Amino acid sequence: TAYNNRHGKRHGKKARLRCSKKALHVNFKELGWDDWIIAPLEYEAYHCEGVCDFPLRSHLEPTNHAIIQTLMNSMDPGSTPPSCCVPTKLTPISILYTDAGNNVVYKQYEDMVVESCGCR
Amino acid sequence: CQQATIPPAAAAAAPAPHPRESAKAGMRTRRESKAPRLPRDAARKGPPAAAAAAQPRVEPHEYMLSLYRTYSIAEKLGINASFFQSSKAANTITSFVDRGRDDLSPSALRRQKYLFDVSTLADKEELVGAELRLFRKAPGDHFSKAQTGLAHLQVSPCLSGRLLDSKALDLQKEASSRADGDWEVFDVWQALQPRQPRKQQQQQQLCLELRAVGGTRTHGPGQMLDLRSLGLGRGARPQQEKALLVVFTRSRLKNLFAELRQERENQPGHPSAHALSRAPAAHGHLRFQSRRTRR
Repeated sequence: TAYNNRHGKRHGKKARLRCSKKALHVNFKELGWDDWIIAPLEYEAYHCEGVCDFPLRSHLEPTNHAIIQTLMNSMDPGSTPPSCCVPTKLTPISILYTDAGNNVVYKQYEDMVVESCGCR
Repeated sequence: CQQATIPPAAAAAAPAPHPRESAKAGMRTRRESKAPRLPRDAARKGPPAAAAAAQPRVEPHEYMLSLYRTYSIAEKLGINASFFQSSKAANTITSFVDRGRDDLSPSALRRQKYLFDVSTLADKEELVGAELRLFRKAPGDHFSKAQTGLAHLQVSPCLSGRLLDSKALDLQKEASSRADGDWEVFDVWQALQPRQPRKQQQQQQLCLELRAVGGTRTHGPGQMLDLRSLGLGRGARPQQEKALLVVFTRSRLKNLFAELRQERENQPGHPSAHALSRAPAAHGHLRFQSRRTRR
């Protein structure tokens, strides 16, 4: 509580970002996958970043276990790490590619884009 | 961000560009995407990479590009593409281009065989549909307007009389048609059922036979018609007009590793394969190192 101001926000060097969705631009060409992926050659995948510290916000949809772990961490950081900031909802994207037989394939790949992040 | 890879809606509304052009506008073909890397790869990796580069590359069929555009736009709108009736609830749609050879004899073409190498179809995937798509050119001057009645296009497996699907054509209506041509779609799902065990499935060719039977509205089926005169001759067809087998499957494998592994096996000398094979090893090494440090 020493770092909290009257609005409940932290300031200074110790202020850390809370768990949230951040940009992650994926370029298949840079990955060297453009030799089998026809489209898309790039897309926005997003990623989750930030800390899951006490008190956890409800929009982070923590599991009961995450709440307990976060509480334990707040009481004794040495004994338990904070819960993890991870994707809680992912959506698919369509990919057009060539398979081993040089056939063109359309496939809907699940869990390619982060829609929301949370503490687990 | 994905929008950048899809040709603008205006382009779609305009007269359809040549598939090769549309591929250039929005998506690169393997040839284009790989071109800048060739000298470097060839120099670094030597003969295997150079040999891979010499292989002919795929020109995506306009049907597949269109499928991709439609479903990816739907996805952005939050619509699950597998809900589309056309997708048959599949999450994987594989296209196989006809590998059949032309019958060069001048005699009338009564039967035509279409060959598809379906050996890459994984047994783990649930087959939910299969279509044979044949481009039928508009009848030319040789197609006499005097032709009347119906023609029944029939598709069956080679060396089998079992009818898979048929389409009736009104020859009189066809003669007055001004369109350049159109795709005839046949349901050939039964030809891929029941699937053979994986070991027997390897190198499997699917052979389908087309024939046209004449007939009138009042009388039953008659003699077999010349497929060339109906615009179904295969001679000198560009890639985009070749017959296409489209197989709809529901894949249980949800991650990318299957394709990556396949790609690695396919191109052992390729840098991406090296990167892939290196990645888990590097990860393992780091894990081992950190464990050792901790110890």
